[in-house]
Parts: sequence; structure tokens; C-alpha cells
Amino acid sequence: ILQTKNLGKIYEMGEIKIPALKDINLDLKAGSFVALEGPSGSGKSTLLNICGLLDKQTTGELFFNDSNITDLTAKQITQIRRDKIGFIFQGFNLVPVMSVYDNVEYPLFLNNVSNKKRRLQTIDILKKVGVAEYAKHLPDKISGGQKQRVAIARALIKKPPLIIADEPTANLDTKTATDIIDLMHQMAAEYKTTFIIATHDKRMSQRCDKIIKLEDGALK
Amino acid sequence: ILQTKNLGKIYEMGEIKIPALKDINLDLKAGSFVALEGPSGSGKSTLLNICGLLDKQTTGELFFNDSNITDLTAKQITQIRRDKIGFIFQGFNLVPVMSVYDNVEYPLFLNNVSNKKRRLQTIDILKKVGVAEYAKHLPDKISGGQKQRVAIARALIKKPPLIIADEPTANLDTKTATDIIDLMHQMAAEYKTTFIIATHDKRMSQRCDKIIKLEDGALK
Ligand SMILES: Nc1ncnc2c1ncn2[C@@H]1O[C@H](COP(=O)(O)OP(=O)(O)OP(=O)(O)O)[C@@H](O)[C@H]1O
Ligand SMILES: Nc1ncnc2c1ncn2[C@@H]1O[C@H](COP(=O)(O)OP(=O)(O)OP(=O)(O)O)[C@@H](O)[C@H]1O
Ligand SMILES: [Mg+2]
Ligand SMILES: [Mg+2]
Repeated sequence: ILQTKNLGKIYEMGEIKIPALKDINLDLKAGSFVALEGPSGSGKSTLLNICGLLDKQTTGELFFNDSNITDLTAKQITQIRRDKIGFIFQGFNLVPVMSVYDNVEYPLFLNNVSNKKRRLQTIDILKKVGVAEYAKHLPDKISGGQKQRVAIARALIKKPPLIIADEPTANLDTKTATDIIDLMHQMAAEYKTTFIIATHDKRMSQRCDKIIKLEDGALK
Repeated sequence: ILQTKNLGKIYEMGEIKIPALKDINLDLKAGSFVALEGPSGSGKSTLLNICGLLDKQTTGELFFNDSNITDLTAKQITQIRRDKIGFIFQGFNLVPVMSVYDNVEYPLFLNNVSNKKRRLQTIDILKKVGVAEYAKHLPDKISGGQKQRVAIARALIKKPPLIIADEPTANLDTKTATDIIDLMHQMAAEYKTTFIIATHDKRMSQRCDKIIKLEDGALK
């Protein structure tokens, strides 16, 4: 479902160039449940952002479902990102002026789902991640781990073929983390969802089928 | 150094009352290195915010260095918070328009430290947490674990008698987390700093002298 060839990323800050990724070659089959490990600053978030079509690589190529992303228009890329990819951000990135419920429901609006179906799916995923009782709260009125689970619910609600998760269990106690990992595995089993998960949490990586390691922007 | 008696906190959201803390009794001696554990939503951040004088309890009393906080003026409380307490926030809370260097140096301005001394102390702590090379970056141009370490450096720089840390290792790989925990222990040994650390990270809590457990806002 996802392939990269000689992928590189250089951040430019004025004169300074920061090589965040170097020559990354990946080939992920649909249904993979993969952990991406590596020290702080090694390039995990950068790689996930590029795989999730949120950022563009500097060099090399990216293939999504066998189409070369470089050949697509910005409009087509946005369409793929909305329909096919769920993203759990390291900083959660919840919309501060929308309630938990509205934050999680939002991706379904982009899909023209009926009102009744939208309501059922939103309540269902909120219950599954354990934050249903906070549906009306604004994001700044809940705990860190609750925010994390709202971000997870929002990424999962459309059951997209690819889910990219950046440190999804960082703020969760072990019981809650286990429930979330179970939920991810259930989705993978039921919908053949592919998961790419940046994590330094052993509770998470030991439940992945494969571990990819990054160091200083390069694959080990 | 810190004591609470029958401490309670109720968040009010219109009609709804959320009892986040119930009847908390604590007595921490100077130099303690304490972990605060508990499930997501159990009240850890709420308790830390009250102990760090960032929020007020609804019921009960809080004593800092034996003075009852309820007897102090808002001005006095702000003074104590600035001089005596370093806080590492669960969401980092870095100032987005200031560089990493400026974010970390900032607490020293409130202390009338000389320019030269401020520079030495800032560079020293940035090196100790391993983010010195990012000194000129804005906070949104570094990795999650690097942001976490900037937040840590900012709390530690004044070597305050009390440091309150909310999930300080959540975004750190094991090697980096170990270095940070070593640094905290060095400070505790050298300056008799008291640490209260909310965490669900076993790598952190197993290196604390004492573990306090919260469940549904109450001590277990
Ligand atoms: N500003 C607020 N207004 C209303 N309720 C709040 C507010 N902040 C937190 N809460 C609620 O109070 C309870 C305790 O929250 P707190 O942030 O202290 O939990 P926590 O133990 O730090 O959780 P986590 O491990 O997920 O960070 C939670 O149920 C949360 O939803
Ligand atoms: N927008 C940016 N501009 C410049 N440099 C950046 C930017 N974002 C990240 N970097 C740098 O690129 C490198 C890789 O960052 P990235 O966020 O991908 O690391 P990471 O592996 O996710 O780290 P962590 O485990 O701490 O989250 C880091 O050295 C970081 O400072
Ligand atoms: Mg990251
Ligand atoms: Mg918290």
C-alpha cells in the first residue's frame, strides 16, 4: 500500500539545512502492523508526515497504492489524504473551539455520510476509546490521555485503509494503552487496515508484526 | 515542603460538576523524589497544578514551606511560584514566538541574574538535556521529544526547591529518558530539590523513592 524509494527530507531554515531523512526505502503491504522506532530527533514524525501526505519529501519517490504521488495534483493528494488516511498527531492537534464530539465527527462530514449514521459512528468510536462521557467538553477541559484518545478516535472513525499514528500511547497508563492497542488490532483484523506507528513505547512496539528502526534520519 | 489536608477539586462546567480530586492528604519532606501514578483521568495533572500554585483547590488546605496558601495574597502566591517552583507541563506549553534559547532563559529574567551568568546557565542546561544545537529554532521546528526537553530545561534552569513534572518522559526514547532521569537525580542530590512527578512510565517511577497512587481523584 505504501512504498518509498531513496526518500530524503531536508528542512531549510534560512542558511541552515537540516537533513532529517536520508535515503529511506520502504515497502509496506496492505494490512501491515508496523512500529517505527528510533531516538528522539531521528526523523520518525518527519517520515510519518510524508507517508501521510501532509508534507513533501525533498528527494526520492513515494508511491501510494502504486501511484507515484509526484504525478498527482495537489487536489488529488488532498482527496487521497481525506479518504484513505487517518492520522494521529504527536501533539494531538484537536480543534480547540470544537467539542470532543465535533472533533471526532468531523472527518465524516467530508464523506457525505447521513446524519443518523454519523451520529451512530461517532458515539460508537467515542465509547470504544473510553471518552464518551466527555463528548460535550472542549479539548482544553479534559486530561492529556483523554485528548490523546480523542485524537485516536478521530483518526479511526472512517476506518481508512491506512492509519498513521505518531506516539499514540505516550500519555496513556498501561490498562488504557492495552485497550487502545486491542482496538487497533481489531480494526486491522476486520478492515485490513494498515498501521504505521512511531513509538518508543515497548508496550506498543512489542505488539507490532514488524519494527523499522531509524537513527539520524537513516534506516538501520 | 508541601502538605495538603482534605484537598478537593471540583471543575464546574455550567450545570455539570466534575469531582476531579477528593480528600487528598499529602505530606512531602524537602528532597523527596516522588512518583504520582494513576489511570488516565484520575486527577494527576489537576493535583500537580494545585501543588504548583497554578490552580486553586475547591476544598481543603495547602501548605507550602509551612505557610497556608489560603492566607497569602495573589501577589505573594505568584512570587512563590516564580522563585520556588519549576513546572514541566504535560503539553510542554512553550512560547511559540520565542526561540528555544529564549524560552529556557526566560525564568532567569524574573530573577535579575546578570547577562553573563544568564547566558552560561542557559547554555549549560540546554547542553545537559541535549538540545543545545536547536537553541535558535522556534518550538514548532523541532521534534516532540526535543520540545519535551526544552520544557524540562526551562523548569530546571533556576534550580528551584520544588520541581513539578507532568509526564516528563512521555515523548522520550529510553536512552534519552535515562539521561533526563539521571539529570533530575543529580539536581536532587546537589540542591536538595524536591520532585513530584506524574507518570505512567515505569522507567520513571521505578527510579522514584516513593509512589503515590490516584484513582478517580482519591488516594489509593
Ligand atoms: N478544565 C477542566 N474542566 C473540566 N474537567 C476537567 C478539566 N481538566 C480536567 N478535567 C477532568 O478532570 C479529571 C482529571 O483530569 P486530570 O487532567 O487531572 O487527569 P490525569 O490523571 O492527569 O490524566 P492523564 O493521565 O490522562 O493525563 C478528568 O476526568 C478530566 O476530564
Ligand atoms: N519544521 C522543522 N524545521 C526544521 N527542523 C525540523 C523541523 N521539524 C523537525 N526538525 C528536525 O528534524 C529532526 C527530525 O525530527 P522529527 O520530529 O522527525 O524526529 P522524531 O524522531 O519524531 O523525534 P521525537 O521522538 O522526539 O518525536 C530533528 O532533529 C528536528 O529538530
Ligand atoms: Mg516525533
Ligand atoms: Mg495529565
